Amino acid sequence: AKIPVKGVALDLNQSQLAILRVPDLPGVAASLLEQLASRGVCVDMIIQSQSEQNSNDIAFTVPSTDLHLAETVLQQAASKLGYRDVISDRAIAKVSIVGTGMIQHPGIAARMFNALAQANINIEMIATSEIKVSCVVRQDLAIEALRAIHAEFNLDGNDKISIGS
Amino acid sequence: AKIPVKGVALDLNQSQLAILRVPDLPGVAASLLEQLASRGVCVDMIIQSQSEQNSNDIAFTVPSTDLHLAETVLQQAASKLGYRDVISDRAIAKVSIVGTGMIQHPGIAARMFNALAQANINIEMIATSEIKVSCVVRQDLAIEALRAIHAEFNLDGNDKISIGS
Ligand SMILES: C[C@@H](O)[C@H](N)C(=O)O
Ligand SMILES: C[C@@H](O)[C@H](N)C(=O)O
Repeated sequence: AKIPVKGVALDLNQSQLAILRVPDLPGVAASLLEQLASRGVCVDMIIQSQSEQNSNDIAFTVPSTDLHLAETVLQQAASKLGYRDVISDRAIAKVSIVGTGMIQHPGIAARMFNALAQANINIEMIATSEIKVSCVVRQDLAIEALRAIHAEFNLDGNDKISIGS
Repeated sequence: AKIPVKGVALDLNQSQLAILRVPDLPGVAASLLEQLASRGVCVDMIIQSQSEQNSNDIAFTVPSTDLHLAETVLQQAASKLGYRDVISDRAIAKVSIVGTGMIQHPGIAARMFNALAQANINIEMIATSEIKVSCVVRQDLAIEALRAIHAEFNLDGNDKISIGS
């Protein structure tokens, strides 16, 4: 079957923020995003996985230019919303494969993750939609990650590689 | 500015699986997806947020028809990959807003989350891409979630609401 992966994208302009153990109650995520929005922070990814007991972790990526502001905003909201730790990390990159109908092919994500594993690149966060699988990796491994994934899907010159945001 | 949200989608056909505390090492995510792919399980969402110490949680949604098979596959891989707990949950729904350029408008995700909060609906997982924000909520609150989000963005009859997968 024709391979559904149309291209690989690399975003080097993002930084990561994570809040550990926010109360798992209605309204918490809304407050966090409202705080960030009110200060004009453009959030790129929002990733919240399975909760444990009564709390959950929530991670964001924001343009690196907004990291300091976003960190301040989230730290200011900590006592009101009931969390403590805000972790920030500038040294990340987001590498994605894009293509329609991709996620329905069960082996596509496995091949992307395996390409990173063979290059000994740790996957720090994952988010998917029907047309995109994104992984956050160390920024200093970004080009290697891009090359490994590009080779795995035999993307030749015609296919889109976009670097930047 | 013209509102970038084009529609709301509700998927009632998914079930959730989460593995808590997988080793945060290259190759683990690849093995998990390879195991699922080799058995033909179509994974819809893959959500992995910030790691803590040397481990991380990874969650999936799969068609409810595949839940039992997926659970068996992941339990079989547990001792080899070094985790213990596989949590499954059939009673979920995925509600999403779709539209181009949405995530760049910082207030859009906040409005979606706030619509759910006002309806006292807890957000269990979150995944975003540039054109889609998806939330996992309790299945019995799915229609209420859809209605709350639809009302928030004033989507009239012309806008797309898709229910199903
Ligand atoms: C947890 C899992 O994603 C691991 N970090 C990997 O790269 O496979
Ligand atoms: C953790 C956070 O997402 C919470 N569950 C909420 O609904 O806002």
